[in-house]
Amino acid sequence: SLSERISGVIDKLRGRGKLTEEDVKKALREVRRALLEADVSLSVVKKFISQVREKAIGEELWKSLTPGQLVVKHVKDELVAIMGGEAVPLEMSADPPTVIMMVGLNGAGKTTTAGKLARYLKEREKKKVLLAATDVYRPAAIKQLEVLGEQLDVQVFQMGDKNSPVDIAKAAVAHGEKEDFDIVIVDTAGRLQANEELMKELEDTRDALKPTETLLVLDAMTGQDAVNIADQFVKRIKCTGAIMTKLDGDARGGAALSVREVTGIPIKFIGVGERLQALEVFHPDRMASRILG
Amino acid sequence: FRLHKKVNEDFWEELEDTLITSDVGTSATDRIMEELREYAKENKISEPAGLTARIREVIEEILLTDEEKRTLNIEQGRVNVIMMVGVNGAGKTTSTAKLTHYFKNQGFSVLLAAADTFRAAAIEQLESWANRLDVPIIKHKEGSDPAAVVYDACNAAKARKADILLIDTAGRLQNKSNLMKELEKIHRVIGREIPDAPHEVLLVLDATTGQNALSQAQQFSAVTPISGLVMCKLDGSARGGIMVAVAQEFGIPVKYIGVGESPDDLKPFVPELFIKALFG
Ligand SMILES: Nc1nc2c(ncn2[C@@H]2O[C@H](COP(=O)(O)OP(=O)(O)OP(=O)(O)O)[C@@H](O)[C@H]2O)c(=O)[nH]1
Ligand SMILES: Nc1nc2c(ncn2[C@@H]2O[C@H](COP(=O)(O)OP(=O)(O)OP(=O)(O)O)[C@@H](O)[C@H]2O)c(=O)[nH]1
Ligand SMILES: [Mg+2]
Ligand SMILES: [Mg+2]
Repeated sequence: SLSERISGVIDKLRGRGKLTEEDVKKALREVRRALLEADVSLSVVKKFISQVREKAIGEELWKSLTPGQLVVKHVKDELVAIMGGEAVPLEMSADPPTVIMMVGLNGAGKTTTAGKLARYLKEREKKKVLLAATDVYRPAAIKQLEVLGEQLDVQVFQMGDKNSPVDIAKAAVAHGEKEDFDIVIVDTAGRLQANEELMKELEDTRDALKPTETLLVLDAMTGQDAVNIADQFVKRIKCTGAIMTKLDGDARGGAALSVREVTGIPIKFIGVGERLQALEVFHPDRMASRILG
Repeated sequence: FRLHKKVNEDFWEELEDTLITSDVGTSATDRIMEELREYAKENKISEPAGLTARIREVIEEILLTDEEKRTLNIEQGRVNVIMMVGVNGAGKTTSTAKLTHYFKNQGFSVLLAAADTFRAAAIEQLESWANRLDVPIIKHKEGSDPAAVVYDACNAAKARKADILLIDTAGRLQNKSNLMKELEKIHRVIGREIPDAPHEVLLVLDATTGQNALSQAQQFSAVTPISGLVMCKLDGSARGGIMVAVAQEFGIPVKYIGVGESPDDLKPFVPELFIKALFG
């Protein structure tokens, strides 16, 4: 684990007498390596290390009998501070239905998570939820959402795959208003943020709907590209929060730190399995421990 | 590093940053950096231009770039079985469709097996591709045993003398031991029905995946020998450097890359182009 690695490096160095700046530099190099191996983006790692160095180096460190543990504590505190101290709940609109739009890269888990969120809001918050199928590209995408809706006894609004996603989304919200739904969850097609045409389509959908929540669905195993993905989706699509999926895997999830640090959006939920029950509220401190390893 | 006039510390830092941000990982990056620093020192190289050829060579060496290693194990006169495996959402089903299109264009007869019997509308998704590409497909009901689908598909392929049997499996995270056991069983069933099969087991990786790809390569290899990688979604901004880390650690070659969502968005992997894109 990172804690062991840092303590190991520093306490070994201490054996040679007084701790020097060079020793601390070695320890921070270890922190850098561990964060990169945990998939935290390089720019975020660099900024993080300089922040920790600033906080860690001082009287307290030179006098400490356990400098290794002190550095670890500073690293952990800094991680938790960046992740955001507390869980942030979903925003609800004062004027129903609350529209929630799911966006993100291909295969991240949007459709499955839309189902999970529908279940969460229906079962736990007793809301009347409508799911909207706007992915007209992927074969059987609409069917996929319909199967999930059926499993949950949640209505799915769809207009087949010959209409534009923007038109389907607008019609879904209109239907939601007319039929007194509390929440409309709009599932969208996966897209790479580098695809100009698809990003424009998503911007148009977002502008037409003005969702209360636009959630970036991000795979826990995302690597260095997380900063680019998050930056573009938040800037162009104005994401208000994120959901990190597949945290039941063994990916360390460093992308969570990158997203938070670069865009400031809060991670609201995490996906921890393929079943529709597998959705949990995000806890910043637990994520910090996971990234640290 | 076109911006640097000299091979100095700024140059080395930029090179390292490029490798790290491409997901090459710390271990492969360290190795590459060490070899290049050594080379620059021994050959007294002071201009970046003097290093470009060596940089390419070092990475190519890691990538096992001999053509043989990267072509598919397909032979005339037998049913060739290709199994697609990988974690959830990587691009297995779409890659199966792309390979179908690719083989059909080369004149091979293809049979598909819908062995993802778990995920919502997984069978419909592959069936939709089968209809679109006009190839037969073996499928059971949702919730049935994937090994049974594969058993039927192997026998159907033999009966029809299909050139290629493409098996699409369900996504699974590598730390789920019951799902990995299921994959092991599917692999055994194939081997019993068709000698030496599967001839190819392709691990499908998402180009945006970070260091977790190493754990994927390791744990999937433990249950079925992986003959090659298919790296998808390289049409995005991710450079897929993780393939370098996987090659260094496990010696698994990239055979194909996915560059889009259409059937013809599949290309054989070309190391030179990959390395060029790496240094943009
Ligand atoms: N293990 C696990 N699998 C998940 C999780 N969330 C989603 N999945 C799986 O990931 C795969 C992709 O999920 P989808 O919901 O189809 O992803 P998507 O973002 O809608 O995909 P596109 O619409 O093609 O962009 C499926 O196999 C899901 O079952 C999770 O939290 N854990
Ligand atoms: N842009 C792009 N999208 C891709 C590529 N390959 C696959 N996709 C998309 O990625 C998403 C997931 O693809 P699937 O083929 O369903 O992935 P899978 O591995 O079969 O997913 P599961 O069966 O749920 O584990 C879909 O939206 C595909 O269109 C690629 O090379 N480029
Ligand atoms: Mg989807
Ligand atoms: Mg699939």
